Amino acid sequence: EDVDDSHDEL
Amino acid sequence: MNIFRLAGDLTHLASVLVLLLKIHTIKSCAGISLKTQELYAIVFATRYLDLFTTYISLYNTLMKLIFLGSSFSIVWYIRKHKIVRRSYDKDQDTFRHYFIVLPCFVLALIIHEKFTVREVLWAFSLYLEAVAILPQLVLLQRTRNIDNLTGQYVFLLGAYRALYILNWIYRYFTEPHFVHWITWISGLVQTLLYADFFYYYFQSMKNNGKLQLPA
Repeated sequence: EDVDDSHDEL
Repeated sequence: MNIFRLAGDLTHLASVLVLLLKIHTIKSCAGISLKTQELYAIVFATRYLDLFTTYISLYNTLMKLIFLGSSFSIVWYIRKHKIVRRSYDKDQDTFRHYFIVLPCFVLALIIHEKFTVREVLWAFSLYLEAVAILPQLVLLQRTRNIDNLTGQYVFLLGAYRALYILNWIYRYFTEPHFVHWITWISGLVQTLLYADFFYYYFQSMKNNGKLQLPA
């Protein structure tokens, strides 16, 4: 399953 | 987190520190666009709303608080501080917020990853950040003689964006499924806006002279 990595950047 | 991302964040942090240094110690905001600073405050306020809902890491939370706090305090300094505000080039800094904010909001309503409040605001903050530097670039163009700290501030901001692009390239090849078109395209647009400035910045370094933009 895809991890939600879309908001881990600043 | 990879080295490009860390270097990008630290460069961003450095840009804010340079600006605060100028404002706090020299008590001057000459050459700094209040419009750009207000747009950044809106960018961070809308993007970092998830501070209250999602925990990513201590690093992430601390950086968000720093960028939120610094952007609002810079706006406060330029608007309200009794000495700093006198150095503000109000007549030169004439960009209209809503010419930028409204189209970005409409675009976010149309193009987003999911139609939720958080995702629309996230997309809005990305679009707005991409063009938030424009009032500052216009002001630089108008004032032409740019002091060292202002030049370094804009250079560091541009460098931060360039490092983020390297970070995305790195993540694309090392992390499966790392594809974020909205972030990438708006980030690329944002970085391209600095191209002209970079050109004159490096020219002035090569000639060991003062940074001057052509009329």
